Amino acid sequence: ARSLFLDTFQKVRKNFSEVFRTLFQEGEADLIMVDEANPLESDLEIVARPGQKRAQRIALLSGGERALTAISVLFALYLEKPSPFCILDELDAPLDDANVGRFLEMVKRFGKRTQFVVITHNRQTMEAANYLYGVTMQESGVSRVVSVRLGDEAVENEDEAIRSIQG
Amino acid sequence: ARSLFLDTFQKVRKNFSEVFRTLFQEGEADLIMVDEANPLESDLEIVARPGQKRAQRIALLSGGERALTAISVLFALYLEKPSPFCILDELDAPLDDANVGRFLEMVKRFGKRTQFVVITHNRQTMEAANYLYGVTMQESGVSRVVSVRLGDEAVENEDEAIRSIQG
Amino acid sequence: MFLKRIELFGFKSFMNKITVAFGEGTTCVIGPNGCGKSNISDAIRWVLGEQNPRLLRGETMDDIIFNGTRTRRPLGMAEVSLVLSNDTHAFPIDYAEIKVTRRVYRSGLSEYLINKNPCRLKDIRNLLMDTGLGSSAYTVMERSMTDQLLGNTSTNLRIMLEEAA
Amino acid sequence: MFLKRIELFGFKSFMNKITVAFGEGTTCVIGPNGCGKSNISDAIRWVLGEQNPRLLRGETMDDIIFNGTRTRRPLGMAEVSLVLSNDTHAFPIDYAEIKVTRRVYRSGLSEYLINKNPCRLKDIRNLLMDTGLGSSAYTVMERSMTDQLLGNTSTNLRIMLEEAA
Ligand SMILES: Nc1ncnc2c1ncn2[C@@H]1O[C@H](COP(=O)(O)OP(=O)(O)OP(=O)(O)O)[C@@H](O)[C@H]1O
Ligand SMILES: Nc1ncnc2c1ncn2[C@@H]1O[C@H](COP(=O)(O)OP(=O)(O)OP(=O)(O)O)[C@@H](O)[C@H]1O
Ligand SMILES: [Mg+2]
Ligand SMILES: [Mg+2]
Repeated sequence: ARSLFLDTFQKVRKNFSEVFRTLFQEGEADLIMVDEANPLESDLEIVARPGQKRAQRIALLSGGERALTAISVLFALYLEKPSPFCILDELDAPLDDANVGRFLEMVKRFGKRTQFVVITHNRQTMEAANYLYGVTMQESGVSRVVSVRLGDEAVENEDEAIRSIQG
Repeated sequence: ARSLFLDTFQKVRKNFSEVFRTLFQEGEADLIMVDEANPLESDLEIVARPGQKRAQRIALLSGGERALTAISVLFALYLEKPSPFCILDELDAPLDDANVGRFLEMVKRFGKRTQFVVITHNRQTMEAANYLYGVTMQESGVSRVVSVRLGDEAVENEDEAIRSIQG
Repeated sequence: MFLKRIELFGFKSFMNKITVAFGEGTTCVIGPNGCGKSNISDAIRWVLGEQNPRLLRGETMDDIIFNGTRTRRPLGMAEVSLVLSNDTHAFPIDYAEIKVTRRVYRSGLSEYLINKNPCRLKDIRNLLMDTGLGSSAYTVMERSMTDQLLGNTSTNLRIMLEEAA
Repeated sequence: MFLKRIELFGFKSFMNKITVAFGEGTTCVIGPNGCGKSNISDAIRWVLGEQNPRLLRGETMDDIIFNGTRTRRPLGMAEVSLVLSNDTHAFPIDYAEIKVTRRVYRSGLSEYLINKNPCRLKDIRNLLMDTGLGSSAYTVMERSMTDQLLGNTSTNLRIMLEEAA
């Protein structure tokens, strides 16, 4: 168990560095095992240095930088052990337009082997989707789901939505 | 001190109910003093019931509903004791378009006696501003501020920005 | 192996039976605040075996049963089904489609089914384990995970690494 | 009484002296992630008297001094000034404009000034107290306040109510 964990840790650590550089374009990040003699107990530390900035505590990073760093950790884990599908609930909320774009490129690349279900309020994200569902509460407190095509009329009938998706 | 606190509490409580109804349009909310015999020590509880939904724990509300409820508490406090100026840092991030609109109407109303400085990534919010500043990092890690007019060229010179604002 | 659809009935704000189908690629879910989007991710967490009501924003497990509105009565049961394709035979059972169902009643009674055959929660977990769905540690990701992952206590990161190992 | 401008010098990512002027009505601050917007709200918190570095996202107070980049050396001091108009004579001193300045050096030494006259932090706090700026309890509001205000411990709500009383 100890060597399996260490092995996984090293792989995820390497993935994290690479994903971080892709999402931030500049700068570097690392995953540190504080107490190497004790892998199953040791504290784990994330260090991240975006752009040309000087390395500093992760608490000093901005809201958006922290979110993008956490997203890098996530994709680093997926590279090691992909989940067949993945729900991302408003992960793009704190990101600026350029960062949303890079996040979506990564979702697209990983999307070849993982089905992503992305919950969002962001227009850029909606436009990048293969399929779009709208959740509504016509009757207050009671949820319904409709299939949506951006720019098209909403499809009111759920059976039709299912058939149109699964052919 | 005890009666002053109770008095303030009652006023803020009434404000909260009204502000909530304005922001949510439907539903109701209340501020409860759990132990009325002990105002200076008592737990305080927020109950909120948006729309036609049934009252339930505040934890079950959605991200956006919780954010708008917290904003209602904030404005309820401002009605009682306004701050001469106020910094709102990305409070609009979890809100959908309709809720951002109602939030901005309230900022406008209160704006008559409070200067608001709103940090945002939201287009609707930017368009509602009287003045717009862009913070940039042309040189990585070093911040600069420019005055921006939506649709116009960015004004690169900070002195010009100051003069244009203070006449 | 891919996700085909999810069926919700009586789960949180889904009073009526709702089916959401998924295709290849990325599905986006949109809608106003409070309309039920995160309730769908809660439903997926729950049907994958989440036992902690706090991770579903509730205090007790029956917080997830539709509890009515001013004009509608509460329901007595919540049911969520997850339907997965077995085209790659990732599941060691002889079905083309795998349907995993979880039900809970107000009484606290729970029912679990795999392709309509009653089973226990651990049977569902074991079935899903090898395909990477064994827990929702990183299958369902939401905004609050940023602070948890980057926080001082590295427990969350450790849990996810163990998940990946 | 209104806010006229803020001057930042060596505060976090503001290596150069930066002045931000405010007019009546609403000022919006925009820019990419990490460019320094929240650093401005930290600066306002700090000049109003915030003593807890954790509420400025730091561990020690010198975390707020510009600590350099790969091509720039760190600075030895951070300074923030807040300039307020005294048109309504809300401040009981005989100036048309009130300029409150706070400085901190790497050594930990701090300096405080009101209109260039050295003073103590409590003098600044007392001066601002009656105008509703005495603390930044609800003058600076950010996203994380939602969970704090609505959380189980009602301490934050209590603090703000006491502030309003
Ligand atoms: N057991 C239940 N019965 C009925 N309604 C419920 C139940 N549990 C939660 N709800 C309702 O579901 C709503 C929350 O839905 P959800 O969190 O899915 O919203 P959302 O679409 O994610 O919104 P946002 O964009 O703000 O995140 C709340 O209004 C809540 O009252
Ligand atoms: N003492 C310091 N010296 C230099 N740079 C610093 C210092 N403290 C913080 N920073 C930098 O300031 C940046 C954070 O800025 P800030 O939080 O203001 O961003 P923001 O504009 O609010 O971004 P977001 O839109 O993501 O919230 C970080 O990249 C951090 O490295
Ligand atoms: Mg949600
Ligand atoms: Mg910020």
